[in-house]
Amino acid sequence: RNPSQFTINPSRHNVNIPEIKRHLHRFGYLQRNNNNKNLGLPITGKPDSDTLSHVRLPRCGYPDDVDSKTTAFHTKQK
Amino acid sequence: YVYFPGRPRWTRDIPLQLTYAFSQENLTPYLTPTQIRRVFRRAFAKWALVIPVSFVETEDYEIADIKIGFFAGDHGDGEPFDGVLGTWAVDFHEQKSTVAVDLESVAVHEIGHVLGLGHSSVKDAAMYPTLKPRSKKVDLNVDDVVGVQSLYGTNPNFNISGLLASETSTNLAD
Repeated sequence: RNPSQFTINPSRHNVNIPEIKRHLHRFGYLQRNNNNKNLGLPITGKPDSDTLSHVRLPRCGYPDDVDSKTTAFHTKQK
Repeated sequence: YVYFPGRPRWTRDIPLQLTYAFSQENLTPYLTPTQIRRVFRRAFAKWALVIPVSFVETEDYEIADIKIGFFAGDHGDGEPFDGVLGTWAVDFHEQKSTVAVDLESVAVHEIGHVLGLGHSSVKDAAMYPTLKPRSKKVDLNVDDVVGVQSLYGTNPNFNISGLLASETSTNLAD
């Protein structure tokens, strides 16, 4: 999965958590209002470098949270 | 470790034997079938070491329990792949690409899915969902072992203290 649409040259000043979550939701990676901790990352409340580094890494295409899959997960074009 | 909803697992008699076969049409052109076979044999062996399950290669792709191929885009499971992101590697000394991804590490991970494990939050686990380019994660972590053994039981020849000793030594080295 390629998150490059928003991770190419991200600026710390114009990327915020709601924006990232909207993006992930739009492309089927995250349900709305999902505040779950994931990937063993610390919760910092901001788009910290650890989190952004993980978003950029190549990853397995299978969803992490299989219980929360929605129809959108299957129908949205990635 | 995490299971899929409903905790699905292979349910034949123990010791379980699963067959695997490679697609003839959907392999990757820059690795030879021999290289791919060797990598997968090693990857299956990692799991077979810890649970009473054996994996046997068969030529018959249609009836194999586990079908192995390299696919792009929509491949039939409702989760289309994005397309090419990097280059498969079986030897980083030969493959110099900065986006080379270790095939054996991915094979070990995907076999974990086939056995019923989902994505783990333990960074050192084989079932952690991300892998840095030019890195390897071919050994099972305690998290992977405990997870899969609770589904299938323990291989009578496996000794977890050896794995724990190996992990302690790796941590000390780090």
